[in-house]
Amino acid sequence: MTRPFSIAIHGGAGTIERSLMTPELEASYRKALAQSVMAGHAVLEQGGSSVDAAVAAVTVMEDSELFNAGKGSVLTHDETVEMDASVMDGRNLEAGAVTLIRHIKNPIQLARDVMQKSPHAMLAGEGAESFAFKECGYEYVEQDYFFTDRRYNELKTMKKTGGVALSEARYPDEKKHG
Amino acid sequence: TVGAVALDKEGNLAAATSTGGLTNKRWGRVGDTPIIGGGNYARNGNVAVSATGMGELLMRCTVAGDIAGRMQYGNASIDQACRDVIHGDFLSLGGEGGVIAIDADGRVNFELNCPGMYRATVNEKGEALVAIF
Repeated sequence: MTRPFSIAIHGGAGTIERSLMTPELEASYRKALAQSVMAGHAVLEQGGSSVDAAVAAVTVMEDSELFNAGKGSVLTHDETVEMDASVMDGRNLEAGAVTLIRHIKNPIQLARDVMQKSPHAMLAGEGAESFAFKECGYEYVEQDYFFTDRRYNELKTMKKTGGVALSEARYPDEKKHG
Repeated sequence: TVGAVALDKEGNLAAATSTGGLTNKRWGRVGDTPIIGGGNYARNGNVAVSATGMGELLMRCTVAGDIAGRMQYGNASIDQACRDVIHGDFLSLGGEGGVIAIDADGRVNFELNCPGMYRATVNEKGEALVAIF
């Protein structure tokens, strides 16, 4: 008898304006969410670990510019991206986290490597990226890869208002938090 | 922010969370995502949690760890623990957001205190179930 396996994902929460969600945009989100959860499900179905399943699902969303992670991440005040990620393995309470990442395509994969290939639980900024390049063979990714016009426009709006919470709802989820 | 929680065939739980953070952030701001127990937690026989929302409040309420603690030490169900935390101190302090969680038996819970959360799971037939609002 096969033991149960299961997966769930999220792509962020907040004020998502239904009136601004066009059928085309909603279809894009639904397609990306389905791709993500099915990527994780496939890992589990084939007998893979829950860690690898969760990382596979998150990787799909990092590669989609619809979500605030990886490609399509929001911009800082200095018009850069700074990304954070973490993984925790319930089997042994091991954990890996990275913060202030700027040149790694998939921070979630680096978080898993911090957990599995370093003696540490969290690495930050230049040190984390040095670990990625020198110890794990990651490719250096230019900031341009992560940029989207949508996020640049959001940043310009926020600079005018001087805040950090999204307040102009030209996009259905511009008030989405994190 | 994006995240995933999973239970594999060996009964192992895991959580993964990733984010670009907050638009217009400065000074090396770090939110809850990389904070174990804040925006991410997993423990076998207990629960796996990934959070999204106002990072500073998710940290101050140690949301993921609180849910796990209520289940482990208070015998709360996954639904009860997630609901009480997301609609408890987190909300009363002005926090908006949500969590996804999965328990040791594979029960999935989505809990949010705001109008929407992009989310999905897979049903018994292996089909994706997607929701936004």
